[in-house]
Amino acid sequence: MKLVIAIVHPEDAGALVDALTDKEYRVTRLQSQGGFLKQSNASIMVGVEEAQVDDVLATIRETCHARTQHISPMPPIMEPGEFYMPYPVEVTFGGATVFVLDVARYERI
Amino acid sequence: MKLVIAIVHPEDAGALVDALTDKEYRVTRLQSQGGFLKQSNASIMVGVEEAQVDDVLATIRETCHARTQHISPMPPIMEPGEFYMPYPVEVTFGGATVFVLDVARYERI
Amino acid sequence: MKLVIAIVHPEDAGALVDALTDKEYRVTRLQSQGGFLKQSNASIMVGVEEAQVDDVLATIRETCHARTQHISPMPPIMEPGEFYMPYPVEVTFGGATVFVLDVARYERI
Ligand SMILES: Nc1ncnc2c1ncn2[C@@H]1O[C@@H]2COP(=O)(O)O[C@H]3[C@@H](O)[C@H](n4cnc5c(N)ncnc54)O[C@@H]3COP(=O)(O)O[C@H]2[C@H]1O
Ligand SMILES: Nc1ncnc2c1ncn2[C@@H]1O[C@@H]2COP(=O)(O)O[C@H]3[C@@H](O)[C@H](n4cnc5c(N)ncnc54)O[C@@H]3COP(=O)(O)O[C@H]2[C@H]1O
Ligand SMILES: Nc1ncnc2c1ncn2[C@@H]1O[C@@H]2COP(=O)(O)O[C@H]3[C@@H](O)[C@H](n4cnc5c(N)ncnc54)O[C@@H]3COP(=O)(O)O[C@H]2[C@H]1O
Repeated sequence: MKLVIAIVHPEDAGALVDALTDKEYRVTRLQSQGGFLKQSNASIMVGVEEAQVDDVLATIRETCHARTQHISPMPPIMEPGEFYMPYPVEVTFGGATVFVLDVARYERI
Repeated sequence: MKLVIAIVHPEDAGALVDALTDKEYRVTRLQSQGGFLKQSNASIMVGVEEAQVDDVLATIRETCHARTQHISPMPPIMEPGEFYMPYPVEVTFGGATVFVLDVARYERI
Repeated sequence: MKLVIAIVHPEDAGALVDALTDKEYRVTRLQSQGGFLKQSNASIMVGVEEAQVDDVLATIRETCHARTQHISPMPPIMEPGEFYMPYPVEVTFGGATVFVLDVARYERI
């Protein structure tokens, strides 16, 4: 048994959950937030047999896409009269970050 | 050290957390949502010594019970004039789904 | 690859996330709640190379501090006319509780 934890973009989370449940996988979605952009995103947990990990990863690849977001950096602390022109910075939010963990014991009670 | 992650029905979560803290276990509750029913449920994290895992599982068994819920399936896309009579589908939400993970390193700071 | 899960006091969480992202670590914050005090706290997930685990723990030590909170215990069920004087109980909320898990497989999609 493996526990797959995939951190995905909030706009892809619904499609990913539906694609996995359509394939009869059991899925749990956790509320999470990115440390850098401080935007809410989704951490998806899927407990599967080892032989199914590749199919879960393929499903993630099909439904989760990288996006570029423009964020304006916070203005530095300025002297009065100084002029500051923030150039928006381009930040890429990848399709998904995936951790596969070994499960020492699995029980359905 | 093992990390027990138990996904339980929201109506059992409070009783489970209290039963575990009464036994001096340390417990953290995460907000989560089921992939299929899309209802909020609870993911409970309990970090314990290996020798305590069986007692934690016994406590889960005592406080978490399976339930049957009736959900009406979404109507299919219909031709005008067609008549659709949804029969509610019975879905069982088990007592708990439990993953026990090995902890490579544990620190209390 | 290791997955560090740190459960920290809500007042330290923001400083910890910023200290880790300043060091170019990738961080995800999960909404969580303590089992005993039932207060919202923060569970921070950081996926790092094994060689970086010590630096992540050092960063947690610098930003997360133990605190003592006074809670009034719930009054016991009382007979009419009995007088109950709750002495606030001192509860220490440690700096952080940290679990380091082995990652069997890591993918950025
Ligand atoms: N310290 C830093 N310095 C410079 N740029 C930074 C940075 N931290 C993140 N970024 C950039 O900002 C994007 C959004 O990061 P955020 O932390 O909001 O949201 C992240 C975070 O919630 C999670 N994540 C990614 N890698 C992780 C890891 N190793 N451990 C824990 N969470 C991770 O996945 C989300 C998307 O990550 P992704 O790498 O695709 O995209 C990241 C990355 O391109
Ligand atoms: N291997 C696993 N990995 C990650 N999370 C897991 C898991 N097994 C169970 N869970 C979590 O536990 C909840 C209850 O699962 P249970 O299997 O008892 O009860 C399930 C099951 O009887 C049924 N079900 C779930 N997924 C299904 C699917 N793809 N096809 C058909 N029935 C499904 O609906 C009930 C509610 O499912 P829901 O997704 O709302 O909520 C699930 C999900 O949040
Ligand atoms: N092994 C573990 N597994 C999972 N989560 C863990 C954990 N150890 C700690 N935590 C998490 O960290 C928070 C702070 O724990 P700490 O032990 O520093 O500080 C604790 C501890 O001093 C005390 N405490 C916790 N559970 C207790 C219990 N069953 N009996 C007596 N005191 C307890 O109350 C403080 C706040 O506890 P609270 O549950 O609200 O919040 C806990 C819990 O969310």
